[in-house]
Amino acid sequence: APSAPPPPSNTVVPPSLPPYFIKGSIIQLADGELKRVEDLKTEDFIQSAEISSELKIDSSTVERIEGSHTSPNFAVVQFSVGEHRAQVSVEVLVEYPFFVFGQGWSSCCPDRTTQLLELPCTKLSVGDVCISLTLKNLR
Amino acid sequence: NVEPRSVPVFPWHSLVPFLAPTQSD
Repeated sequence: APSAPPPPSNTVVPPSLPPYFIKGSIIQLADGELKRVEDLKTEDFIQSAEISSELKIDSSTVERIEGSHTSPNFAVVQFSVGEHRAQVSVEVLVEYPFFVFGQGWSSCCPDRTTQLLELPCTKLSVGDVCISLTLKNLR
Repeated sequence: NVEPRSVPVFPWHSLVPFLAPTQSD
């Protein structure tokens, strides 16, 4: 079973761009199947979450995208998460890719994502619905 | 003999950058 990431605070700052977003990175789905990161589909995330005993898919709608006050290389993306529309902001590098339902990888600066990671990417926009995760059976 | 270099394999859930907030109902 996958080990769950730590609980969220309202703002999450990933330390750097993780290596698994580089084109060609091998990703293991919950059923054991291996896929390249650029070949992942929405169904892969949904089916993996269905198999997972800990995690389930939630939808996060992009409500606002603005430049970070700390660095021009960062952006703050505000999401409305799940049916309760909980507000979560994440501060990420502008090239950080999010997976948009039915669309694929998207970032605030897709040109930079493609340049740095070679990952095919579209522009993340307000209204896009991204894949996020939540824990199952939380009380 | 040269050992084959192992290719890192990443779990699918690591690609999602954050967990949604816990719902309390």
